[in-house]
Amino acid sequence: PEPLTASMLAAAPLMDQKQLLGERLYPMIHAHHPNLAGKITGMLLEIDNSELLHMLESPESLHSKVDEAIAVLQAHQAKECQQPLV
Amino acid sequence: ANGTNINWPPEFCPGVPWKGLQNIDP
Repeated sequence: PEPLTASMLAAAPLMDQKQLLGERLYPMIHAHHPNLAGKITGMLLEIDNSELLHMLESPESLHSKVDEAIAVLQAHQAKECQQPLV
Repeated sequence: ANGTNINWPPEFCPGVPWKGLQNIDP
């Protein structure tokens, strides 16, 4: 597919912009983290669109954000596990 | 809010409208 550009994104309705970004980010994340790709992509989509576009163009910045997201996700899950089982 | 949200993060599945969209303010 052709690369996603800022102008393409701006032309899309707001509701579609995150979806477009997610469709591009997901395969890149899935290649490295097949089990967590859906959750990681969901987390990253909360970031600004301009930053997400930059991440699509720069694998290094994507990977550093993915690593950050995994750390946050694991901390979040660890917190859940500490809750008493009632 | 201080509570944990077990439904977070909204998972993205290709081809499926992302559920997190409804939480984003224009």
